[in-house]
Amino acid sequence: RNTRERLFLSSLGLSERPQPAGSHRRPVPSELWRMLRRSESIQARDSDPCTVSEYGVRGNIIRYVQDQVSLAHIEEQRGRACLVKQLFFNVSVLQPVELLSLAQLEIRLHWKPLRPAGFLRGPRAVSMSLSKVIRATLRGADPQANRRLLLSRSIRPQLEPAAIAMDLTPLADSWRKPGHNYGLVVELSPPLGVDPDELTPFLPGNAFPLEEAWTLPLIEASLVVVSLNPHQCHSRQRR
Amino acid sequence: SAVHLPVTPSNICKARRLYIDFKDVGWQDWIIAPPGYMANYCHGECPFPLSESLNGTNHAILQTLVHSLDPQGTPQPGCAPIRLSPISMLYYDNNDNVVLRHYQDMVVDECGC
Repeated sequence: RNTRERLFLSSLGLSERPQPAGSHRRPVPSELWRMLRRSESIQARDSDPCTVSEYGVRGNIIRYVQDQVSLAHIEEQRGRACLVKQLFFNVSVLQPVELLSLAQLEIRLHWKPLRPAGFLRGPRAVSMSLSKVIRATLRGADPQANRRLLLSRSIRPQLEPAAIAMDLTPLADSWRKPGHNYGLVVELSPPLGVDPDELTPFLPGNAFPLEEAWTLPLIEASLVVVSLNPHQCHSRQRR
Repeated sequence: SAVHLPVTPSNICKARRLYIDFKDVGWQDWIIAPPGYMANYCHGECPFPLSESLNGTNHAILQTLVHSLDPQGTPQPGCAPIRLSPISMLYYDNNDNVVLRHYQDMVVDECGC
């Protein structure tokens, strides 16, 4: 039975039976449920299963690759304290045979809920930057020297989580080579004039501060990876 | 040396219903959805003469003819899937990533000789 199971898993493109840890299972993203339901519809049965129409690319595998780093920290940069969150996506989960079609980074910022309405209407915005890490930083060295800026923008705090999406396909493809993935860094700086002592990062497990401290948001990130296994997506022969 | 059975509508080549429940193979701990799928399978005979409803290839038509003349030396054509459709599976991988994967040719829709 084991041999047969291995053969069948191999025909499904899996080297072995997946063994999820279970304790950190996150809920299935609603987008994936929608895509599954759409693929089950009668109309979809005649459509090409090797094209992901939601992203407009070829592929038969859609992964929500989890960020492996859960902690953020406060870092002082040019006299300003800012929240720094490293991101690391293990793209080695893709098998060598798979062709990467798309890697889209999705960052969600969850603001402290129920802030006073006046604060939310305020003019002050947070600056966010996303950088790729090009090499490991030695202890005591300036981490900025090993980062290359990919995106910089200003974000207004809001009640709803803010979502930012960015195409990182070429970068994620380069991460597939062993020793090339040093991850990404997201930095959030409060507006000028905010006292660093007032800064309270909203981290998992932290209680919300009762006083009116300046609260930075919780950062959640995932990498949506679409790939194509050519062995499972042969072109149909003309009859 | 197979026992020759008279061909009746019940043992003619056609798709038979088969529901595969992932629990039966112990895969429910990593497959999120669906819980199983209607896989079906092909079973039955391809007797001479092959009728159109049996979706025989030209080769199968000739093989049934030869089989009718020489049953010991030439086997009957086989009953096999001729139209399959895809399914999609949602599962957790070893890193607890959620994966949606589309598989071609998983559901047997139609059989032929």
